[in-house]
Formats: sequence, C-alpha cells, structure tokens
Amino acid sequence: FTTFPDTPKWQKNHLTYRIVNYTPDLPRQVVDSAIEKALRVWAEVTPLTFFRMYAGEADIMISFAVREHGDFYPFDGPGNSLAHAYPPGPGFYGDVHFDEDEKWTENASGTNLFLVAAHELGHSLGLFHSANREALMFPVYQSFKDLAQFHLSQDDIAGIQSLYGPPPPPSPTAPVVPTEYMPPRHRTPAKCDPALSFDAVSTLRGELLFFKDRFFWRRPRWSLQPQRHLISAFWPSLPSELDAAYEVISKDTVFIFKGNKFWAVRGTDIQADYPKDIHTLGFPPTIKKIDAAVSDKEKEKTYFFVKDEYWRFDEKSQSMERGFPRRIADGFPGVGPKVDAVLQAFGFFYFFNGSSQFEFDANARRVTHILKSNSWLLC
Amino acid sequence: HPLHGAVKEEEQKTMELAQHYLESYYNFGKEEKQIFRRKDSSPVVKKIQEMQKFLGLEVTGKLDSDTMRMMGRPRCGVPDVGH
Repeated sequence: FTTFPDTPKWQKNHLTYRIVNYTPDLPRQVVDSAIEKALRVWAEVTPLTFFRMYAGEADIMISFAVREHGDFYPFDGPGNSLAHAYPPGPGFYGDVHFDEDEKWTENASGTNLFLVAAHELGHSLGLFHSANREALMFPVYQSFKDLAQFHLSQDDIAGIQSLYGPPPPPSPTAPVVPTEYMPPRHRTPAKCDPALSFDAVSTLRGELLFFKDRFFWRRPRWSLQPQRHLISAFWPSLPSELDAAYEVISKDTVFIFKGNKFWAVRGTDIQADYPKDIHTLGFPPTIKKIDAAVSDKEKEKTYFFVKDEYWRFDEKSQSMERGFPRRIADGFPGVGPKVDAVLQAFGFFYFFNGSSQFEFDANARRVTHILKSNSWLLC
Repeated sequence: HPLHGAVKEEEQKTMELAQHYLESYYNFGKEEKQIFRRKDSSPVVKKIQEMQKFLGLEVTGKLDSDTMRMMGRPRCGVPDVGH
C-alpha cells in the first residue's frame, strides 16, 4: 500500500459525508446503500465513523459528473478513468467524483458502484494506490464475481490502520482474543456455537428473528427449523451488527436500531423518511446508542436498555415516560447488568446477555430459567 | 506503401495512448517536455518499466500487448505515483 505524499489523514475519527447528486443509472436508495456499504468497509477496520449530511459542506462530498467538472481533472467519457477522489483535507479535499459517462450498476456487470466507491473512499481517507493486485486500492478496476464475498485484503487493512489504527476493542467485559482482527464482515456465525451471542432479537408477524453480524436466523411459524439469511438480502440498506430490534404488533412494524439511528420496517419494506435519529424518541444527547429493546404488546409500553439502565416509552402517547432511566437490576431483578437483546414470547421476557439467556416472569418479577442464548435455534 | 502507412498510424495511436497514460498516472514529465519522440529513449523506457512494475506486468520497457491491454482497462483516475 502507499499513502499520499506527506501522508495527509483526517485529524478526527468522526467524519461526515454527503451524497450531493445521483446517477440516473440506479435508484437513489441503491446508491445510498452502495455508499453506506463502501464506508462500512473502512469503518469495520478502523475507529472511523461516518455520519451522513443532507445539506451543507461535509468532509466527504460525493458527486457524479462528466468531462470538465471544475477541478482541472476532466473525465474522459465511457471507460478509462471511472472516478477519482482527493486526500483528506478542507474544501474539495476528501471529495469523491464519479464519471457519469460510466454505466453504474449494483452487480458484477457494468461498473459496480459499491466497489469503485470503496476504492475512492480509500483515497478520501488518505490511501494512495497499492501495487498489490489483491488489494482494493489496486488502481485498475477488477470486478468481483460474488460481491457478497468481497472483503479488504490485508494490504488494504494494513494501509488504513497505518493511518488510523485498529477499531476499538469490544466492550471491556468481552474477552479480548489476541488473534488478528477479523472484521465482523468475515465472520460467519454458527448457530450452535455455545458461545453464540446475538446483536438483536425481535418478533416479526409471528416469526422470531435473531440478528448477528451481517446475518439473521429466522424461525418461521410453520417450521421449527431456523434458516440463516444475510440481512442485506431482505433489507439492502440496513447496516450489519445491529444494536436492537423490536416489533410493535399494533403497527405491524419492526423498529431496528444501530448507533444513533433507527429504521422502521414493515415486512421487507423500509418505511420512507427513515432512518431517524434516536433522540427523536426522547433520549437525552448523552445517549449515543441503545443496547436492546422490547415492546410489551399487552401494556403497549416499549422498554429501551442502555448499559445498566432502562427507559420506558409509551406507545399510545408516543413519548418517553417520566421517572426514567431506572436501573435494570431494580426493574428486572436477576437480569443484567448489561443486556444484548430482549424478546417477549409466551408471556415471558427473554433477556440475552452474551451466550446466556434469562427467562423473566414479569408478574413474579423474577428469573424463572437460565438458558443458552441459542436454545431457540434448536441446538 | 498503404500497409506501411497503416502500421505507422497504429503505432502513432499506441504512442499517444501510452504517453497520455504515463502523463496521467506516472507523472511522465509534462514540465520537462519529455516528448515521446522514440519509445526506446531512456526516460520513456524507464517510465514504461516503472508502470509495468507497479501494475505487476513483466518489466520489458516495451509497449507489448500485455502492457497495452492493461492500459486499456478501466481504472481509477488518481495517479499511481507522484503528487
């Protein structure tokens, strides 16, 4: 790998990006999703996070243009130069330009927007070209047969981590395994791994969904046998490694959380004007993300779990209730201190914490069973 | 001779493509007015070898078919060397 001369890099880890315009070759949400996936490629192996802006000057301005487009580096029509980008810095630095004269696609035909975007964003972060043919930062376009198998080469990872270091270690309670960092995108969780933990769990129209990394297991009503799917196969624009998910049955909607954003999905459709910011639910600015959530369909109350506390949201008045947060240990004795995911089923709450699951009887206010988290997957 | 003219023209095109490629991506001396007078002049050969090495081609210093094919493939517009 190489970095730009004088090794320019961003002096902050939280970067903003803005998609300034769109190509007519693809639907907007496909472009949104390709750019988001391309940013996630780099976010997974560094401490960097990316926040989308919809107006004003972002660190990384992403646009489509043809021929002379105001930066003295005119594009050249179809083929040859596909796109270019500028190293970190103010103004047009960090920006990405795509040549609109290319045929942009979301698969292996034509010019795959995700692949080119991931490469160009490498430049926006400070990587120059690599002479390693396996590397994403190799200058000549190489399409992938199976895009789902795409991953950064070690050369790319070494390059970007030479600028920004590795991602922060998992939460302090999780064992730090001294092996080479294997980004979640490469892990393929095994349902009967006794150490299996979940990122999020939810019901969906009578089915059960168990989310982990890029995948989820689905336990349909008509079959006890869980099936594993890629999240992106059902909801292409959803991120992986979710934080929380819950269904509000009265609305036939599942709400899915990651970081400070949340989405509303109805079946496989993501509702318009989502994602929204979690603070629109009534969380204070100090809350950056939630760990788990579950909606009690009888009481029409939704519980949000953040570290060792929980909040209660009233679905009827659509507002966060007063007198919260409270300690999880007080409201749900025997559960916690931290919660990965929560499920309500058969009149119980099921709290998932690492590879353990606590069946909680809300009436008796006590834990009635402790199970393995993956017991629902018939292991 | 028409054949000779056609070959000449083809060669001219090859030279122009290679010159544009090396100028765009290998910092080939715009400022030093290095002109592609003869593709076997040493600065040109050096630049061709630099490009072949970076792109993982056999370093022949010549505009052989592999090199021409690689230069014809779609790529990123950011240079491979230099500022």
